[in-house]
Amino acid sequence: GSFGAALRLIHGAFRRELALVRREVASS
Amino acid sequence: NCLTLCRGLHIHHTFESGGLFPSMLERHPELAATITTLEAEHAKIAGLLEALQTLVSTPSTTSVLAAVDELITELTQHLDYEEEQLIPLLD
Repeated sequence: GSFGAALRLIHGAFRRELALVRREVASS
Repeated sequence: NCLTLCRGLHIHHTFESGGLFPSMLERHPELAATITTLEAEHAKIAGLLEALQTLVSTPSTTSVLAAVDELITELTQHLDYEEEQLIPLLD
């Protein structure tokens, strides 16, 4: 149970970070 | 941020390929085809990360943006598939 939730959390962090990187690149 | 993300993703996928996948395969042999697909996606994403890391050191923002967009497309598809296939078995 907690392992699945952890994987989802990690994936969520990567999705958010990548969106952030995209915004930074687009505005640079 | 871009380079940190690349390193983080690489470490995450290395952990999955080296630890999580073999252990899941041991408990769920029916996952063999899924794991093969996920491993192939890891290899493809590793190539995209490498290309992006090279591009970041060049001055063209346009090509970096295209590479980031390609990574987002591939990674989103990969994460969705992995969550759909593995999380029900982990929960």
